[in-house]
Amino acid sequence: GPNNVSMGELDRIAQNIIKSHLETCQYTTEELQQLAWQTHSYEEVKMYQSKPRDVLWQQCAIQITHAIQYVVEFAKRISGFMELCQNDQILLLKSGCLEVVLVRMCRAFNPLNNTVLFEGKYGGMQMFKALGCDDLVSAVFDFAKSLCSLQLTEEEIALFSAAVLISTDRPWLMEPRKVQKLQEKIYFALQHIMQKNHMDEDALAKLISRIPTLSALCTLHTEELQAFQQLHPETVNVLFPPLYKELFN
Amino acid sequence: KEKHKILHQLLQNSTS
Repeated sequence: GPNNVSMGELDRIAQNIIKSHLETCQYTTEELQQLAWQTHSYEEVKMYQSKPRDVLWQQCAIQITHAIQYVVEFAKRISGFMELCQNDQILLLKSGCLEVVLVRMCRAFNPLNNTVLFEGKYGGMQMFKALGCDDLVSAVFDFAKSLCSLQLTEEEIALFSAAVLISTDRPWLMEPRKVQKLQEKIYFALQHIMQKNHMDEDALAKLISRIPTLSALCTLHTEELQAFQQLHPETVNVLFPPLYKELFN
Repeated sequence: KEKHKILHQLLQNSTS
């Protein structure tokens, strides 16, 4: 294998990450398939649209925080993650957890009608109108659609999520070499699986080219949160989940 | 560490 990593080791890494992913997804593939055509009714969408801005922001913050807790659990189960120093574990999660949530979101996105699973049913972009950040919402939907177009398998989503999380691009890592070694193995495993699954030789390159968009979305989210907080400081301080504030504030 | 109390706690909790 590449860089003296044996195929056996790559396979072990892949299996561990796939298992960790499947054990920590909020919904199984079967559950998502069953829900795929259960969409919020016109009245329900209207109800979301007529909510006060801060109420919908709070609801979204709660959903995101919930999803992030599963991502933390995912990270903990990846062999090698808990062997990193605590500083780096926290740093990688702080900077990468929302990116992983966005990658995972493509599982709960229906590209045929551009809807996403939110509070039990699927709904389109217009459902989030009251947030007052159409740019962010439409960028997130575009991203989900573009990731769906790559038709990734559950295994590829698992390995890609791990590759996004365990990244040497994060500033202030204390043991970047250790992170790099782990990341390289994950990429080799991802490459191996993608070569097996896709006729398209550029599939991996296409997938990797989505990473800058992920990071741009997270920056946009932080900016929108700051703008929102200026107008509704009490909502953020009192009503937002503590973990969300800790990560993004 | 103080700044990331909850994240720290989640990492410490044994995997459920």
